[in-house]
This record gives sequence, structure tokens and C-alpha cells, in this order.
Amino acid sequence: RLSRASVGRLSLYLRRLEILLREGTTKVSSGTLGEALGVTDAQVRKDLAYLGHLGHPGVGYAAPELIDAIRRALGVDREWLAALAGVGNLGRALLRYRGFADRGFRIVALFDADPAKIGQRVEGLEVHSPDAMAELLPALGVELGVLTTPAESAQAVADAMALAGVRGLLTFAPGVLRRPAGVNVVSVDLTVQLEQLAFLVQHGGE
Amino acid sequence: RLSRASVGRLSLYLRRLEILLREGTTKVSSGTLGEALGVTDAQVRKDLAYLGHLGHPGVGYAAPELIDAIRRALGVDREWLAALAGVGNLGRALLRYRGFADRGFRIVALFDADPAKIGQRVEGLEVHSPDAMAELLPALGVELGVLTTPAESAQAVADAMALAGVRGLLTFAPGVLRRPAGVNVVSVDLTVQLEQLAFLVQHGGE
Ligand SMILES: NC(=O)c1ccc[n+]([C@@H]2O[C@H](COP(=O)([O-])OP(=O)(O)OC[C@H]3O[C@@H](n4cnc5c(N)ncnc54)[C@H](O)[C@@H]3O)[C@@H](O)[C@H]2O)c1
Ligand SMILES: NC(=O)c1ccc[n+]([C@@H]2O[C@H](COP(=O)([O-])OP(=O)(O)OC[C@H]3O[C@@H](n4cnc5c(N)ncnc54)[C@H](O)[C@@H]3O)[C@@H](O)[C@H]2O)c1
Repeated sequence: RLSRASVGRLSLYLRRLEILLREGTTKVSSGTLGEALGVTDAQVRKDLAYLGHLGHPGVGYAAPELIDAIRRALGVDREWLAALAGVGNLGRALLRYRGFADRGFRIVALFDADPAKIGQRVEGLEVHSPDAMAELLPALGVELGVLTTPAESAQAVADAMALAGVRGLLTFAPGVLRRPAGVNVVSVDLTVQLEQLAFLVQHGGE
Repeated sequence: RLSRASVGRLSLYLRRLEILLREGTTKVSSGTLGEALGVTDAQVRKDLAYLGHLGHPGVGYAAPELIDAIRRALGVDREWLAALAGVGNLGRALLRYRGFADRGFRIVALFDADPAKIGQRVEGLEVHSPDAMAELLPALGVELGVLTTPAESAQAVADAMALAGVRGLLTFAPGVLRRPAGVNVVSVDLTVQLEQLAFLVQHGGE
């Protein structure tokens, strides 16, 4: 089983490999991949061992093959349909971001509790009342939910999405979310990235 | 020297410790900290060894002491002043987010290239033209920059902030940013978190 930390690294190896391949590099060593992320090559080899026997001792990994294996492991070799609840500033910024669709994540349903927003169209999608989740999400085959509501409504929205069949939630709302049974939750706190930056600046950087 | 991955873990240990302390736990083992993040206790001990001799073999770490040491190492025991460029959807969501100020990160200057936005006030701050950076940032003592501009203007804005004395940049703009000399860059791609979620859902979760 891979830990969350290893999964996060797989995503970063994937981006590194895609840049290297674009630059014409087809063979890559665990050292090259590790250097970019600040991990030892032993850690890289351990992470990649999860994908099966891809590397050749002394020669390294074939970049195209490794890219395909990581995409399969991460499940980004297919499309994921998502619903977004809380069509405010952050919700709108996520809706406009092309990076999600490029990796196969499509937001196909919008929900908001503000009567003034219900019925409007944002980035081509109609905003529905949260009451419509139970009917709409199974009909569309939505598996993921993105929560950009205020903290106080996040739990109720998470539970409603879980009841409607959603199997994974990405939440931006601060505070601890009780994980609905059978649903995976990843929470984002952008302060973590600011702390990383503060550390680098404080210690004179890389 | 700590790798980016270890620094990211320090932030997550910090949040875990703060929750445990609020619940009344004062002694914590490396196993307890590691479990929450999916890392081995050997990795936790290695990360924390950077902070000095805090743990007592067999007894664990004193939570309050460890919290202080992590805050000092991350540089969040002090205030950081930041400037934000690109006051659009994402910029506004970041401005309203209380999580930053709670950790000592204060956004004190706003910049946007849209003439219709320059001179307006957003969340109590006046929006300036990017031309005003060279004068304003040193005068305010701003050390960090947050980039929420479109991808095509990110490099120019990063270089202008670097010239004005900024020492660290948090960028959301897609694409690779050339690191201005002497400046640290952390880039955020929220697709990485969605991939983490897809992995958990695909493999039946935790
Ligand atoms: N984790 C981070 O790093 C980070 C960064 C920025 C913002 N945030 C968080 O993201 C959330 C959104 O921020 P924002 O600036 O976009 O806020 P916003 O006020 O602009 O948007 C919130 C939206 O949620 C809607 N809403 C309220 N209750 C709802 C419910 N029960 N069901 C569906 N929709 C509901 C509101 O009508 C509004 O449209 C906040 O919780 C904020 O704290 C987190
Ligand atoms: N990394 C991620 O996960 C992620 C997620 C969402 C959005 N984004 C990115 O964040 C950025 C902002 O997204 P948004 O939805 O808020 O866009 P937006 O269009 O709402 O906001 C962009 C703002 O930047 C301003 N701007 C343009 N050129 C500028 C310049 N030279 N100097 C200063 N300001 C300038 C515009 O006037 C506008 O106000 C985009 O690059 C987007 O791709 C990244």
C-alpha cells in the first residue's frame, strides 16, 4: 500500500517526467527524479516499485513507460466527473482552471445555497440547489465532490454528497471534516505551501 | 538541510500536534505522528532530528515543546508580509481566507493590470498598478509575493517583485516560472490534490 506522501510524490514525478520527455530525455535515473523533489534515490525506487518492475539496474527507467504506469496507478488515464458546491470566489477560480480538465477531471454539476445564484449559469453550467444532489449526482455518474463552501456548511454538504454516491471529496473549507462512511477526503490548506515558502526564505533557500 | 518533502511534513505534524494538544494529549510518540500521515516512525524521527534533541527515547516528545520548535523552524513564529498580484477570483478567495493571518501571513499590498480595478479597494486594501511595486514593496517591508495572474503575465510579475526585494514567491499560474536570482519559488497545482483523491478512490481508500 502507498502512503499519501508517496502518492503525492508520484504526481510530482509525473510532472517532472513530462517536462523531461518534452525536452527529449527518454531514459531517466531514480537519482534525477529524486533530485528535483529533494528525496533520496532509494525513496524514489521504493515509490516506483509499487508500479511493478519498470526500472533496469544501471540503465534507469524508460520515461514514456514510467509516465503510463504512474498515470494508471493514479487513475488519471481515465476521466473523473466531479460536482462543486459553493460557487463563490474560490469555486469560480477552480471552475475556470484548465489544469483540471487536462488531467481528466471534469466539473459537471454546480450547487449553491444562495437563492440569487440558483438557476444562473457559471462557466456554462447551471447552478442547482443542494436539494437536487440526491437526484442529479447519480444520474450524471459523479464520483468526486469539491467543497468550496464556508466552513459551517461543509459537513452537511459532504454528507449530502456521500448520500448521493460521491466516493471522494476535496475540501477547502477550514476545520476538521468527519469522513462520511466509505468516502475518501483530501483537504487542502494553502497555508502549508506558504509555510514551505517561509522555510526556504528563512533558511536561505535551495 | 531538510528537503521540501520534509518541510511539508513538518507543517502537517504541526497541525496534528495542535489538534492533539487541544484534546489534552501532552506526550506524543513518533509512531502517533507518523500514523496520521502515512510515514514510518523512523522517517518522523529523522524529520524531527533536524529540530535538535527533543524526543526522549521510550517516552516520546512533549507536544508543547515540539510545537514551538516546529513553528520556529518553519518561521511561523513571526509575521510575514506579502503582496498579491492578480486580484481576480482566486486572488479574492485567498484575500478572504483567515487561515493565512492565523499563521502570521498578512497580505498588505495588491496589484492588478486591469485599469478598471486600479484604485478600487478589495478586502480593505487599495489595488495598485504593477508599476508601483518598486516603490511600495520596499517601503512596506514585503518579503513574499503571491501570484494569481494569468500564466502569460506571471514571469514578468515575478521578475518585478524580485527587483522590488521580494524573497519568496507562491505561484498559482500554470507553467514553469524561471526562478529570479536569489528568490525561492513554491508553485501550487491543485490537480495534484485531485490526483491524490483519485488514487484513494480507485484503490478503495484508507
Ligand atoms: N484551504 C485554503 O487554503 C483556502 C483558501 C481560500 C479559501 N478557502 C475556503 O474556501 C471557502 C470558499 O471561500 P470563498 O472566498 O470562495 O467564499 P465565498 O463566500 O466567495 O463563497 C462561498 C459560497 O458558498 C455558498 N454556500 C454557502 N452555504 C452553502 C451550502 N450549504 N451549500 C452550497 N453552497 C453554499 C455561498 O452562497 C457562496 O457562494 C471558504 O470556506 C474559505 O475559508 C480555503
Ligand atoms: N494552480 C492551481 O491549482 C490553480 C487553480 C485555479 C486557478 N489557477 C490559476 O490562477 C490564476 C488566476 O485565476 P483566476 O480564475 O483568479 O483568474 P482571473 O482572470 O479571475 O484573475 C486574474 C487577474 O489577474 C489580473 N492580471 C492580468 N495580468 C496582470 C499583470 N500583468 N499584473 C497584475 N495582474 C494581472 C487580471 O486583471 C485579473 O484580475 C490563473 O493563472 C489560473 O490558471 C491555478
